[in-house]
Amino acid sequence: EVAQLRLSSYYIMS
Amino acid sequence: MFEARLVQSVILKKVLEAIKDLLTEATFECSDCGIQLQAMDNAHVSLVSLNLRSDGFDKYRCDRNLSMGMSVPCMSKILRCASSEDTVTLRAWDNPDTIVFVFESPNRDKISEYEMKLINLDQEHLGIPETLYSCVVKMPSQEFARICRDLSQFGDAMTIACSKEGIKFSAAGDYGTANVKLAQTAETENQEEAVVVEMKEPVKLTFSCRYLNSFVKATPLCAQVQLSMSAEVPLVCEYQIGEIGHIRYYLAPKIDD
Repeated sequence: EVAQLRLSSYYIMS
Repeated sequence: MFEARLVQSVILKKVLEAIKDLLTEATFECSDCGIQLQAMDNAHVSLVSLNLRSDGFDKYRCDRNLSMGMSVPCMSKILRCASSEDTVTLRAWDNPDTIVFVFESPNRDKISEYEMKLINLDQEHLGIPETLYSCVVKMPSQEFARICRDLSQFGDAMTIACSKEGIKFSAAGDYGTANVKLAQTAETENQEEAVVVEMKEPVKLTFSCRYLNSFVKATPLCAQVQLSMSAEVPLVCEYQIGEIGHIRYYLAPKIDD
């Protein structure tokens, strides 16, 4: 099963 | 006061075409440096980063920094009212509620003004650090668009593998599999047709075709696209916008659960 990650897994949101 | 004039309104028309699939609303940050936009799609899987430098405009004035929230579909409708050969001027006063788009025909015998209400938006900003990528590929943007279109017929996801031999795109689904390999081109006189791979380490990542097919809406902006990849970080897909700036798309990869 392939999961779609979100950008917040990589970058800090401010 | 804010005023930005572009003789070639077609550039702004193409920029709107390049973002309207992904964004419904966005905040345009205007400063002395130019116009910047950073916004994620609703699912927070992809991000659009647009930079239009002030020195790329034919006239640019920004007395104080402005954050203008705009409806992208509305802006797109307005820009469709401009002829490609028209000049466009964006104008707003300090603390604006609205922004005005003025289109002038080449001989100035037709001047159209469209006023658009601004909207208040919650701003979510991602801090994206400067990154050295394992692979940076430059290739013809039309070729990339075609590969994304062709491979998305085979599956929802596309794997991009980059090695010193070149770049390979593959997709698999119920109908079968698809593979497209592009070799690096030899030194060619036509840089627009070149495929150039700068590789530190091989990379293989999988991405949603739907988002990639939205990114390639920027193809009319530039003959070449640059893809930057490292293991387990988002893809960066970049198109230069003439001498005025660039649009970058970031896309989080898909991973095996």
